[in-house]
Amino acid sequence: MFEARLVQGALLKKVMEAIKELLNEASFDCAHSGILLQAMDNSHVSLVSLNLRREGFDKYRCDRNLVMGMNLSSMSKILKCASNDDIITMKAQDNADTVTFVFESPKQEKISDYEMKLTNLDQDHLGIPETEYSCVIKLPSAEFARICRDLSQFGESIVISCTKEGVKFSAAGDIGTANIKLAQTATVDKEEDAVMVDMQEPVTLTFACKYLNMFTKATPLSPQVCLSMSPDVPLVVEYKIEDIGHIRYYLAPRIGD
Amino acid sequence: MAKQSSLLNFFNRS
Repeated sequence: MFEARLVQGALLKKVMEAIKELLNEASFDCAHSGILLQAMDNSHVSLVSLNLRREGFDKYRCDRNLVMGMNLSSMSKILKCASNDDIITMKAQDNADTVTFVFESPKQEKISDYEMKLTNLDQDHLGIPETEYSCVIKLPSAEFARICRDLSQFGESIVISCTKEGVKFSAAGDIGTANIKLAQTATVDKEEDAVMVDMQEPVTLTFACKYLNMFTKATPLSPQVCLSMSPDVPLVVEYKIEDIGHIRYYLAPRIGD
Repeated sequence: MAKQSSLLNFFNRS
């Protein structure tokens, strides 16, 4: 028996918005410690890694490990039926071929359940090596979304360049060039407004706008985003999900000229 | 023009 009850059901709705453009389907690996999802997009350029710890749920039960293959467009349709203040429970029997979503309104006057067929997915799992990143940049997530959106007008790629002075985002194309420089903030009233750069060595990498823009669909999950870069390895874009876990996106760089 | 690399060049299938 698997059962996970999330009082902040809106978080699950936001998680779905953050992954459904990148992925058509994905396996939810449910275990005693929580729920994990790891899946690449169809072109093998990016990877989504989602971690929801059991402690983040107000009720969590997982008697035996369970892999639930879900069609994300179907799951998204179902989660759209939940109100933002609904409590959401996911449950499944062992070896079941369906999962049930239960939505409870805060005062319990409306309770809905939706049963969805599971699919068998034969997905590649990737071993992601532990990496000490040369540059770790924290910035407001809305600022990052704005930068990606603005620079996408200029070309298909964004160059991210991190030095001890700060971080520079650049794009170039037919209409011209664009550069956005963010300096590390000295003092801020709110921690979530800060730009922080932790740099061991300068790094410059180029990434496809299309994917960066899809990652920014996670913006409503967290006021801050963390970018980790090292020379010639995939970028990591991480959004914390309150006390419950995180969503990380890995993006292979564009290389050569 | 820079070419898009694949994640499979960096991470191993497990």
